[in-house]
Amino acid sequence: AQAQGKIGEFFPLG
Amino acid sequence: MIEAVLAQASIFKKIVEALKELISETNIDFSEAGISLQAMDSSHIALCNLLLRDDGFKSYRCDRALTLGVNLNSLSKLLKCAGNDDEMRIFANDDSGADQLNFSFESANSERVSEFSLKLMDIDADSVDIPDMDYQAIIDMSSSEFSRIIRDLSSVGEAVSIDATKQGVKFSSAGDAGKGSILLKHQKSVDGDSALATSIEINEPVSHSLALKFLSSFAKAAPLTDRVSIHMTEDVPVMFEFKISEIGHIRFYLAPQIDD
Repeated sequence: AQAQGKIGEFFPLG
Repeated sequence: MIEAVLAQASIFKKIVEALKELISETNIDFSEAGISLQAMDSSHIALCNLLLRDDGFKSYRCDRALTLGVNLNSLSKLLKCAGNDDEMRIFANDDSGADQLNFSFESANSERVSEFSLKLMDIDADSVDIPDMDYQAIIDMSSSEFSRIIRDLSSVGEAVSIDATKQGVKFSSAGDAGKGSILLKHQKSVDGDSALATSIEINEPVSHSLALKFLSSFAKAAPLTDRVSIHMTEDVPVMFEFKISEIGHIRFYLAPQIDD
C-alpha cells in the first residue's frame, strides 16, 4: 500500500 | 532599514495570490541578496520557495538581514489597495525591532500616493535544506495549459498520474464516475510561434501520482509567467518552477507517495 509522504522525509530539516 | 521598490505592484500581488491558498502565515527573509521565503503547507506535504533577487527591483536596500512574519490573507487584502501599474515600495525600520511592514503605492502619474502598514507576527516554522538535484525528467510547458489540465482532471478524480517519456507527457486521472487523460507530445523546439508547445528533457521515463488539490494551488502561480517546468525523479518530491521574469522564481515541491 502507498501513503502520502511528507517533505521532512525527503529534505533534511534546516 | 530595508526598502525595496518594484516598478509594478502587479507582480507582488500575483505572488501573494499564488501563495495564499497553500500557506496562511510565513516568514519573509530580507537580505542583501533580495527577498525570499520558504514555507510548508499545514500538512507538510508541499513546500514553497520564493526568490526575488535584489537586482530585479527598481531599487533595493537592506542594511541588516531581517526575518519578518506575515499573514498572507491580510497581506492579500492590503495589496488589493494597490493599482496594478502602481510603483510599490516596501519598507521597514529595524532600529527598535520591526513590528510592522510598510507599503506605499504610487500611481503612474505620481498624483496619488497611498500608504498602508501590516502588523507583523512571530512565526515559529520548520525550515528544510533543499538539496541541489539533477532530475530524471524536466517538462517545460505552457502554464495556462498546466492550469487547464489540472482543472479538467479535477472534475474526474482526486489524484493525477504524470507519466513522462521521450515522446511526451501524459496526465491522467480516474474516479468513481469515470476517467480522463491528456497527452502533450514533445516538440523539438519551443519558439515564439508555439507558446503552447511542450518540451521534455529526459534521462529515463518517470511517473508520479500526485494529489490534484495541491496542483490546483500551484496553478495559482500561472498568471505570473507563460511557462512552468515540472522536475521529476522517482521517489523524491516533484518540483514545479514558475520563473518570474527578470527577478526570480516560485518553486513548489510536492512530496511523493511512499510505500507503507
